[in-house]
Amino acid sequence: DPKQGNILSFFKQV
Amino acid sequence: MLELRLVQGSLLKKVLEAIKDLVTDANFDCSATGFSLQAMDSSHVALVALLLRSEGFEHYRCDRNISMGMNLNNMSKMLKCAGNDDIITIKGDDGSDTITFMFESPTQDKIADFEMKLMDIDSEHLGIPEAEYHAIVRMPSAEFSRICKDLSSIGDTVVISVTKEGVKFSTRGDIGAANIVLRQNTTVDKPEEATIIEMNEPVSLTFALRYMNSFTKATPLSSMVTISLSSELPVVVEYKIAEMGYVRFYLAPKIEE
Repeated sequence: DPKQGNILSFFKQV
Repeated sequence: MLELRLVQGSLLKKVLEAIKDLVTDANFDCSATGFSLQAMDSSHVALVALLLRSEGFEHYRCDRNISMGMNLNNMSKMLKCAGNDDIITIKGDDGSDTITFMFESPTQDKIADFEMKLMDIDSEHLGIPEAEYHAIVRMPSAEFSRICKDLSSIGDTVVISVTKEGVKFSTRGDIGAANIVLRQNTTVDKPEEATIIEMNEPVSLTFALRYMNSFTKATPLSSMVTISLSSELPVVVEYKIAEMGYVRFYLAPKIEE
């Protein structure tokens, strides 16, 4: 099954 | 000093209903631009971004940028006490650990004050880059809600694919499989019934239906929803809030290992 991605791997903290 | 008077108070009630199940606690930020929020769900799979622009308020006073931590369930409890036609004013004093919601009936014959305790929340603020999306689908929000609900009775995930044929929503589960295809349709009586598909490149992504269904709680805010897809990015599900701003949900895709 595909693995759930994480928002933090796409958008970085500012 | 903070004083935000929203004549269409029902908008704030609808915003809370749209986001309170996704996010438990969040900082509301108040600045000259408007009243905004950015928060992730506890598992960091989805992010919600809300903006209510200052121009959309009848009266908007915010002397300095301020961030106020609120428990959204408690805020929802208080806003449920406002009538749908009520004018809602949010009031806060510098250094106070509470915020006041004032509800005025349209005829001014009932005025209520609800004071809510604020909380300290450590939250990360994420930079969301401007992006070129491979495909943008604009469709009736009620139709999107129906599709998510229908598919979640069959499977746990939805594959959203955009090709020149249209947009396809697919799922698969123990009992079988389902595919729903929508084609572009602009020959409708009302603009809010149209389905408009802009495609730069074909795209296909897999998402957890549980989150999509949670996003559709924003359906009462807008007759249309915009779904922006790119293979390298979280999907954006946007509900515009008339004259005022938007609530945007970002959902990280499921990725093949």
